[in-house]
Amino acid sequence: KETFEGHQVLRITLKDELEISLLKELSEQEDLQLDFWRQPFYVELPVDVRVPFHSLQAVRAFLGYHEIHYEIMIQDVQDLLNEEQREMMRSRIF
Amino acid sequence: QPRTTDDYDYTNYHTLSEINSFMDMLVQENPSLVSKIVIGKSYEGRDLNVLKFSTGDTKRPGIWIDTGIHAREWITPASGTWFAKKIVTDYGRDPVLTAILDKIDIFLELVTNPDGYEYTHTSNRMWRKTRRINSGSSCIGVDPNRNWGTGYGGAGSSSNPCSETYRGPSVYSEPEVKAIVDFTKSHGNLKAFLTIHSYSQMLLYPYGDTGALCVDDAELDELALKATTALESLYGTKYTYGSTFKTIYQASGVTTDWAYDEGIKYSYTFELRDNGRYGFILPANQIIPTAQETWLALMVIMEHTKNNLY
Repeated sequence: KETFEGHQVLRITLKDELEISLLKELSEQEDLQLDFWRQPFYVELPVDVRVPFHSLQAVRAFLGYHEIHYEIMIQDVQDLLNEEQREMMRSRIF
Repeated sequence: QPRTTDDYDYTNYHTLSEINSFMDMLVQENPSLVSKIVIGKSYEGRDLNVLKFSTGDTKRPGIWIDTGIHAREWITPASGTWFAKKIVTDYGRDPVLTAILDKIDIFLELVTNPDGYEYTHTSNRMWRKTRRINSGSSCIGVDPNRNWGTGYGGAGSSSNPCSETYRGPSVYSEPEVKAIVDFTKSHGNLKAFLTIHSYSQMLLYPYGDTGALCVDDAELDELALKATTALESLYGTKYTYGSTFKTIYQASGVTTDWAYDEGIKYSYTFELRDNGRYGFILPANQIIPTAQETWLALMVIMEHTKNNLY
């Protein structure tokens, strides 16, 4: 069973079309194993991307270098999933 | 295991087998209103189960609702399960729903991608696609919402089997998709097609593959406004709405475009809530409020369909 310790979901807000194309470039780097939950398409819409722990530093450096604004939407994906599993177990016990 | 659908825990997420047991209980408890149709088999050989809610003769107009086409969007089958119970509870009590069901059948497929859904419970919670083995690639799966006929192969999908929006080796290659296509064509009288996804709080209508307006754009837009207004009235969840292409992105080979081009005018994609913080991992304590608010929008669309049969 795959786990997601240290994976973070970043919410990226875009300024212009250039940033969209930069993010599309980033999405093509398969070694980063990025999982775009919301794709870069329109400047008005936020982009959500799950970043595996091993790619976090590179992605943050990329966003920082290009001054692309982001926030951490989910600090640790596995924490949320563990809570989800606890809830399911609780339901069964109940 | 719950012995009745009254005991079933709607406030939590469930495994595929628990959802299948729920369906069987619901049918058993409501034999004159609910039946279960198996419309095909998934890639890995699981039944594709559809609940049929009907109060009358065959070949009535029908409304199609599906949830769970993207495996990781657990909130959608969880909401669908609540809808199923709501229908049997409200029929004969709620005059609007009763009037709808006295005229139209409702078909509800709770787990449209069972292989993928099972995989999210056993192996990878973040899995989205089907579980097809793609020949010539180490990557598994096809995006079942890029495999439909209209716009298939367009720029809003990928030819790369490793992509989350991989369109598949050919149109309707996914048995989970083909089964719905065949059912829709054999039924021949569906008047609304509502496919429920998550997340990002949107109500989308055709087209996704192109920016061109569909013929019924004005009516679909007005109905979307009414539906999202009803949805927002309960808990204040704000939705945006519009054509897929203009509202979210170019998406090619999607369900809603295909259904509309099949002549099913009221074709919408719901993107349920995430409340801006949880994405696909919406906490279980938000299942009921999500289902309740979405139901209000569904009722607006279903009532409009009943009053405007074509």
